[in-house]
Amino acid sequence: PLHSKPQAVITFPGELVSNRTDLQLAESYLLRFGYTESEGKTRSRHVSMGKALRRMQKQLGLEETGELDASTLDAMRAPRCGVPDVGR
Amino acid sequence: FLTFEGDLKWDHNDLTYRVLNYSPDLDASVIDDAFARAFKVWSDVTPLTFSRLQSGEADIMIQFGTQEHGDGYPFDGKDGLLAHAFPPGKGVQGDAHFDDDEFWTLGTGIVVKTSYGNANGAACHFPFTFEGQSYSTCISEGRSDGLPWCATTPNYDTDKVYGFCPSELLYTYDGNSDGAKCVFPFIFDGKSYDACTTDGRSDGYRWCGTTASFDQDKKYGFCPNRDTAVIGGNSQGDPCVFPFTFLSQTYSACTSEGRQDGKLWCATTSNYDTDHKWGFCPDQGYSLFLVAAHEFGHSLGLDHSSVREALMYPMYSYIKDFHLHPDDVSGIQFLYGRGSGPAPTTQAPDIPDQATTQAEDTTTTEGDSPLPTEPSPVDPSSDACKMNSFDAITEINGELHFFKSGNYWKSSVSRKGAIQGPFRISATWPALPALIDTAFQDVLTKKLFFFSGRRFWVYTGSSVVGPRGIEKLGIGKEAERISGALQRGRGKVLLFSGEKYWRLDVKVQKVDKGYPRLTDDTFAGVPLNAHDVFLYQGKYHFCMDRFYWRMTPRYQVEQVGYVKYDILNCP
Repeated sequence: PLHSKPQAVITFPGELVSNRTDLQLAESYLLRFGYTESEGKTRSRHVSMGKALRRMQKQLGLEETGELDASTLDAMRAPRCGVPDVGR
Repeated sequence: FLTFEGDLKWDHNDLTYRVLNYSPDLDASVIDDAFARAFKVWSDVTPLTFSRLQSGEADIMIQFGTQEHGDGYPFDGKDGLLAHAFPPGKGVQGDAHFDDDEFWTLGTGIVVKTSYGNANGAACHFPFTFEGQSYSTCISEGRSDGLPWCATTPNYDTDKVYGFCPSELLYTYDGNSDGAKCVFPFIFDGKSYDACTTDGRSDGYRWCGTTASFDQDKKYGFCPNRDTAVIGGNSQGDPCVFPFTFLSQTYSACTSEGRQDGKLWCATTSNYDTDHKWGFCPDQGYSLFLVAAHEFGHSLGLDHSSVREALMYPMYSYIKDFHLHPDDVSGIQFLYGRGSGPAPTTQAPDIPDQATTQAEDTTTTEGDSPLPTEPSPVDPSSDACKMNSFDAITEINGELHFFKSGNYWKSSVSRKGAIQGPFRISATWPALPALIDTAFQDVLTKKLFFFSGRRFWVYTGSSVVGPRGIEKLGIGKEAERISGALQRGRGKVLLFSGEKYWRLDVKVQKVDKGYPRLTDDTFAGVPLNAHDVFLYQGKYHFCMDRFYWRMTPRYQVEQVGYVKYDILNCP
């Protein structure tokens, strides 16, 4: 049998959305689309993340878990309009 | 639907737009057509008109750009953010921007519109056969000038119908050369160029000189993408080069090796390992028409909708046969009205309230009869399906009741399509006025509550108490009328008015402490100016005009539809 070589994953130059962690992706998504405020305005990062996730899940018709689950991450990676969902 | 804060809208209906530049992905005529169709989506259902300007300041300025493109809201490369637009107003307000790191198509893959030849500008047909071989890209085989061409039917050998594919050897776009083709080599900043370049620009667009010396003549144009051009990466617009070397392996087609996301890519030189030049291979792309129609919704004053099927939902999805969703229609008509589109169906005028002079808080009847007399229809030709909207809808004894201007119809929940009526409200409930804002049946006692203006009546069988003022319930003067009611378990009912709601304890006939609350805090995604709210089959229904929003008990809007067709089951 053929032995498949281990897949190499590289960072492609010029790619803006690189290897962010899921948490980093979520934080930037929630901030960009108005579900959270910038740091300094939030009282508790953890509490605000859960609340913001619920708000986002409700707005986008996802199951409201308040958790960074697979369907929420998929939604965050989906192509979309750049206009914020909440606020100005 | 949602509108922007303050209901931002244009103060005139004759709007103008201007296309500032084009994308290399699509022929200019295809782009113009996509924008025109996108505007038509909105003008079809409103009094708005859209005229195109070729110069000067238009209400809606449209441009393609990449990354930071001058407004402080940068795009993010391929995928992710596709476009954005600003709400109505002066300056950048109203403008729509499209991310040119996306691959713009009509939603189903590359559109290669031909020029010249004998195909009258038809699109390439891939694959096509030429001299017995099948091709899925434009080719320069059979020509000595290197111009790429394609057949516009499946078989060139039999049909001989062809056209030339987009190429810098044929024409440029935008710039200052009226579409003249590139001249190679050309001199820029003292250096000679044999191909289109992004040098001298920060936006990544490929350009060329259209004379032998840009330095001398300053004549230039932008290069259209060839059908083999890559998207994004660091070689936007350059063609794939096959074969190429990647991690010492040779590839003769696009690959997803080296990536975790499965996207296909290729190198744009023969060796990625040494040159690190790459881009994504063309995919289905994003429909410029659909994205533009969404963005123009913002330009007109619509914010994002939470209805997944609505055009104004923030995520992109391709729809083959596009029709504007009722949620979008009611949103835009909320701002601008209906226009000269399909005329609304005949709507009977509201009958003036005959009971307004009655004293409040009086018991008018206390009878023994357990049930009101079964009414007989007043005019069978008066059809519920001709009503545009209803004053109130509620379920009484297992039948949906639709109240309108002194009449009501009944529809059996179990027998769909069987509509009875109209019946006179006064014949069944003599104490009631013609206009009923809201009605509900208490789950426990089966008492019927009717609301009209700031008054309410309670029927038990044929006995009635009322009218009484809603202040007796603890509802202040901020509520001009009760627009809807939702039974919540035993003995509790939510009463809606404006953008607030109260929780009524039916037994004590008082609203609970802690109310009113904002409807939007709990029922996000439904119209805040719903003229009727009712419970039907365990789900919340919010009505506005002809439409209803159905919300689950978990507060998720799961459907928007027509009252007439989906609830009344009209043909």
